Amino acid sequence: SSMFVFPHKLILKTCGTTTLLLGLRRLLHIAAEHAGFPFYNAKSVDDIHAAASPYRVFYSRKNFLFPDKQPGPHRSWKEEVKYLDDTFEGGSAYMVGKMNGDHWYLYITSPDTTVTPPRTPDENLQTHSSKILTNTTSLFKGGLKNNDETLEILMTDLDPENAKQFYLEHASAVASNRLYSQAQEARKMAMGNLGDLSGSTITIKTNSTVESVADDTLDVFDNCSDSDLHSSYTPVSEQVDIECMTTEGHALGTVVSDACGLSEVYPTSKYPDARIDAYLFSPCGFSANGIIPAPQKQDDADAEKPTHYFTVHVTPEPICSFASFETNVPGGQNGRETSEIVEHVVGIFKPGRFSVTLFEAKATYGYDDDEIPTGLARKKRLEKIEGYRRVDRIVHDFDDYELIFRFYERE
Amino acid sequence: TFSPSEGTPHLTINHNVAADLDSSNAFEGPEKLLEVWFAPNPDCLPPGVKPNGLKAVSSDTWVGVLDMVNCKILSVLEAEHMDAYLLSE
Repeated sequence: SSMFVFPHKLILKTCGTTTLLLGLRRLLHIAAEHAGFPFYNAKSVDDIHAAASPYRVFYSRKNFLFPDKQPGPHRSWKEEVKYLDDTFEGGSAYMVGKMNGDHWYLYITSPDTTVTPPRTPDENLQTHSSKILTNTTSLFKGGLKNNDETLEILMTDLDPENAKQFYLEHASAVASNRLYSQAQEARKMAMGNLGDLSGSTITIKTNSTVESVADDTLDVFDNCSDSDLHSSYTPVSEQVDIECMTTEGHALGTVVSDACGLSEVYPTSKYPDARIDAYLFSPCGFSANGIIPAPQKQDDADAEKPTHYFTVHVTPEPICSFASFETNVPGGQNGRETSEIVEHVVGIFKPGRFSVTLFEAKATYGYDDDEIPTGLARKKRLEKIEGYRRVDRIVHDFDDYELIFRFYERE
Repeated sequence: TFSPSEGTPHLTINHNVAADLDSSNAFEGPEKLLEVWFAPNPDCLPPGVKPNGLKAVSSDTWVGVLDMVNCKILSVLEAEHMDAYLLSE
């Protein structure tokens, strides 16, 4: 599960039997009390019911694999919609895709479908009103910028061979081989630096990264065989500051992220400040968040380039294998980046079936999508994903958003 | 502590949550996804809102919400434009 906090919005994505909607009102209250966002449903922010009026709300999920194991208010989509309708004025609920197969639910409120909330609560109103109005656009100077679009890929029936990578046992073997080859490298390096050391011994200090071990700190290697070296070599801790000395789950998460190709979705060669926080759960399961600051190039230092984020969650067990990938793709590109990201991610998991939902803010200059080269170019590129047949393409045209839902099956 | 370089996001790990985490009974991959926007973009926060908007809220404050959701904070990646929390059920 993950949470992303931006100055203007919050994304909360939780799996398993979490009760996400039960936290909604507290979240709205925190936005009012701790961030100062405006509220209209109470007289004072000290009132625990005071809830900041959101500009827009999305709630979505794929159909559950084990719906009867979900606690309230997530026992059914109908129950979730009632919970949201009781919280917000003017929301709309949709079901997208095959009813007798993989489908996807969406609940959305948008600024245009609600009236301007009362400036101050009516006198005869109780201290707070039960429903929260979403905020009107009149409060905001700028509209949506044509910058980011949200791309989500939901994959099921993962290729069992690829899913193995997300098991603790498999990752530990990969990690120790990786450390082993690092140890061998270190020994070769040490031997190389210090000339012929036959008969002598060298010990690598493992409380610092091997790269930073200088000649004079090298004692001597024991005359150990490869297997001795393997067992005696303790993991080299990456360059970390004290506060975030890593844990086994995070260290193995990093190994898996590198080994499966996830680190290459936004390669450090192109995004030097990219950072991935990955965790491998025991006995299996994987979660990762990535933040990819835009590379600052001299010639376009003032160019407003978005910071990318992505979040990945993997349940590898064959009986219920599932993986999700979500990221923001830069608006206005010619669709190449979007289709390349989809192909790269699908290549990591090789799912039997997957959906791609693309939420794109309509450009503020008011064209409809077909006139923008991006829409057509991207549409073509996403129609053909190597090794898959596109089964559904469903477009929901909202006032200032367009939702495009595509569903694919392995050929 | 500080990030190795200004641009690089900074990682903080919650060791006591990570220490005894066992996900043997975790299942049901498909997530519930909630996005709550309080403004169209970070450049037009309403008057009266703290300069960094929601990013001004401490992670301790979010713990209360996440308890109601049945999630714990495993680690946080902090960057200029956003903070990314890795959670465990």
